[in-house]
Amino acid sequence: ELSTRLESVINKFRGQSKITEENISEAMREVKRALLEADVNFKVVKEFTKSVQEKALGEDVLSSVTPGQFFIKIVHDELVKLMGGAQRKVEFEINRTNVILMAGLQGSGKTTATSKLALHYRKKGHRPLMVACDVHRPAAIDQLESLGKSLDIPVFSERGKGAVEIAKNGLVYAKREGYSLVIFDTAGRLHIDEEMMAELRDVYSAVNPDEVFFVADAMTGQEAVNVAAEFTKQVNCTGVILSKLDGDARGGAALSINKVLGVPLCFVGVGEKPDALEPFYPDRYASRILG
Amino acid sequence: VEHDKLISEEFYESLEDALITADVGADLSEETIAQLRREVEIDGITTCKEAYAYMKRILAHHLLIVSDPDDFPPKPWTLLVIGVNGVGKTTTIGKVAKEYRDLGRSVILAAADTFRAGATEQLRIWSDRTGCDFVGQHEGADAASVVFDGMEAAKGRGHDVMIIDTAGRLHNKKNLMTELDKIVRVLKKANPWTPNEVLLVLDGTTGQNAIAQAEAFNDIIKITGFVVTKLDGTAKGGVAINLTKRFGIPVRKIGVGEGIDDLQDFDPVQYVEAMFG
Ligand SMILES: Nc1nc2c(ncn2[C@@H]2O[C@H](COP(=O)(O)OP(=O)(O)OP(=O)(O)O)[C@@H](O)[C@H]2O)c(=O)[nH]1
Ligand SMILES: Nc1nc2c(ncn2[C@@H]2O[C@H](COP(=O)(O)OP(=O)(O)OP(=O)(O)O)[C@@H](O)[C@H]2O)c(=O)[nH]1
Ligand SMILES: [Mg+2]
Ligand SMILES: [Mg+2]
Repeated sequence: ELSTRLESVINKFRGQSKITEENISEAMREVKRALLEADVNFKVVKEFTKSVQEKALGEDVLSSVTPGQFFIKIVHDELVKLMGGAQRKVEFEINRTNVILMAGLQGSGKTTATSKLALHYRKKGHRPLMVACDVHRPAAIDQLESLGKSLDIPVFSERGKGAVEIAKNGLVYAKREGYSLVIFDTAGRLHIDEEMMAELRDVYSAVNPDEVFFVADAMTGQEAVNVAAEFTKQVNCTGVILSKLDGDARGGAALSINKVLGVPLCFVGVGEKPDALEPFYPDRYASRILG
Repeated sequence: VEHDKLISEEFYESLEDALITADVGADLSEETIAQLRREVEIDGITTCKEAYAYMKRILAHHLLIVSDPDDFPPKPWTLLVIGVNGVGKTTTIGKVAKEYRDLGRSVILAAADTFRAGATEQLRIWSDRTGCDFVGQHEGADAASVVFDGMEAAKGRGHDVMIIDTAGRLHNKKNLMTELDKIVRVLKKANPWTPNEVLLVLDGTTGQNAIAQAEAFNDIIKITGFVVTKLDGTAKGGVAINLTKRFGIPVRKIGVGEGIDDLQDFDPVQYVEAMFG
């Protein structure tokens, strides 16, 4: 079931018996369009189309398919290969205090992802604790407490204190009470906001996380890589959670973040409810990107 | 972009790249450069500096829509705020409420996001900050019934303005889009002139998906204006140009921060300047 864009790619090869320099540049242009429409970073698109073009010209078309179909298969496989290195299963030992730090831009889905991760790991046998370190957004602590209450997962919070102090106290509390997984929810912030990035660095130093998840909205456009790069530079992001993938945004941001920064995709958010968290499947994602 | 040089193919290519990087979208970027080439040829422009100014003017022109809101709004003037999840609807309402309050209007906020954890509390805080009246219900209540309560309270207490906060909803979720339709019907039943303004809030960092969002929401309710938020970040919000051109709907305001005063009136020339500043 191909999109009109992909159909037009195949049409570039109509009546041709093989892939040549002439018919491929037209097709490549359509693929470039499809990837840009999917919000893949345009530098990544340039590199990708170049390597696909080289590969397609270097291969012999299988006799069972048309050059157009063969070409699409190469593009798809190259995307899967590109994303294949991107997935990463994250597991934690039960008998230690594991720490996850959440980070990302405003509204990307961090607080929701915090509750999803807590539920996900509780199902795997962990005793999770969520810590409310967003002291900026109105009712942020209420939001996490409400989520914790409906899941029966405890939330550590201290109104009136700063983010770093809450983080420190939360970690002490977690260790004392024997929680095996502590997830620190933080305020959304701009990567160019020096004060807020300093706060994030301070929270990071205070809790010494095993994982730092950068939560990215699936509908993010071309800036995704620059934002992720700055966050990674300041607090070493170890994984990406791509949220709102239940929408129809193609989610090219994740491909770009992984290709440029090497940060793997750990989970995808596919809904607002706490159980709407899935592992990342490169093959499905490649099909989605191509539309 | 080197301004003192003469126009070259490299110049046009780097301009097109800049537009794509600003999320203007591949098709509109190509169209804009094509239009620029034509105008450059017709007017005999030779320097990059002049061509650059031409391009900014083309973009600003795409963003220019002149539309006047009603001159005699019935009370309460009702603003409905909609959009996908996390774009900044609730925060924008807080900022807009402040603007109306500074003009001396009495405002009531209706917390019709009855789904998300902490949504009513979040709006209540903005209501307290701005001295608004407030109406809300418990989590899980019917959103349309909050709208109904809001209307009753607004009429009963003689408020000038009512602003309705709705839950974030992805536009491809049919049942959530139908809920919006229900909200509008409840409004119209109470006052056929409402909603007076329907603002679709868009996140400035959003890429090409903004177009699908605008299409889907506009199919359900007639959108009267866009708000583009988070432009204090590094995203250029170029997709707004595509939207204005495509739908003929103006950008009303832009969000430039999380504070109560971080809302600006939309100015096409300034918007384009900021994109390439
Ligand atoms: N449909 C859908 N909605 C989501 C998903 N993840 C989060 N949301 C919604 O997106 C909105 C923002 O989520 P939050 O968890 O508040 O985002 P945040 O990053 O914590 O926001 P800030 O703390 O303000 O930076 C809420 O309406 C969530 O319900 C998802 O995977 N799918
Ligand atoms: N930097 C910046 N942040 C903003 C702006 N507008 C909103 N935000 C932040 O974005 C996040 C989400 O804002 P909300 O107002 O909760 O968004 P929403 O659309 O109501 O979210 P849902 O109701 O969950 O769909 C919050 O952290 C806000 O402070 C803006 O113009 N600039
Ligand atoms: Mg949050
Ligand atoms: Mg809201």
